[in-house]
Amino acid sequence: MLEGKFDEASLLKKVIDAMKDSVKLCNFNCTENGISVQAIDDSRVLLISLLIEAGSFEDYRCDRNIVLGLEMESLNKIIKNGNASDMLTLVAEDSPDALNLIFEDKRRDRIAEYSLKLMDIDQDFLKIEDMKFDAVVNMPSAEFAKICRDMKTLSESLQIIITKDSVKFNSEGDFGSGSVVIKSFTDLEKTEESVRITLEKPINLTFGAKYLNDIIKSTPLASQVTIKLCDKQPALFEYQLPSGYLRFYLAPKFED
Amino acid sequence: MPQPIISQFFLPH
Repeated sequence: MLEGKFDEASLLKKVIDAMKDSVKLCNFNCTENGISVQAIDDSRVLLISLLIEAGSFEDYRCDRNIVLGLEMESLNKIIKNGNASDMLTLVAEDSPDALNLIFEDKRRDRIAEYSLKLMDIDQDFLKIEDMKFDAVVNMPSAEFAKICRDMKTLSESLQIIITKDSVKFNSEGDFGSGSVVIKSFTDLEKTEESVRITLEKPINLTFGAKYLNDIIKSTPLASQVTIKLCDKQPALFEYQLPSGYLRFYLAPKFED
Repeated sequence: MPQPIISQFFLPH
């Protein structure tokens, strides 16, 4: 049996909101360590890897491994009915045909209970080896989101160029072009405002702006985003959860 | 610029 209680529904609300526009059907794999998901978007360009460790829950138990096949849009409809500050408990039997979601208001005696039908989802599972990256950028997630939104107004592609201590986001469109350069910066008082660039080799990669604009829907999850890049390899965009992560692997565009 | 699919980069589990 699975029983996982979040102190606040807001964490799962944000996670589902970040994923629902990229993937429609997901298997949520529940083990004693927590809940993990691997899913690929319909155009097969973006891979999402979610890990909500047991430590992200107030209480968590899962006696046997359980797979919950969930339709993200339906899950989102139910999740939106709960308040962000409600306690949220996920409950499923050992061979479940439904996931139960219980929202409890902390101040009043109000309990809302929902049941979501499960689906049998046949999904490929890809093995993600430990990847080597030539550049790692840690930056404020809100700053990254604004750059992705701004650059998408010009072009469907966004170029990321990293040299010693700066990252250049470049967009070449039909009616004009634009770029934003950010440099390494340490804010000792507000560390979440800092930009850190770790570089082994310079990077020049191009990505679909549409996918980056789906990835930035994770912004409310974490104040910083970590971007890991290597030539001709998928880039990794990572948002840390209190215990776990939401990762996006995005295939770069390149000429053969 | 061509857009490769993500599974080209990873092995099936």
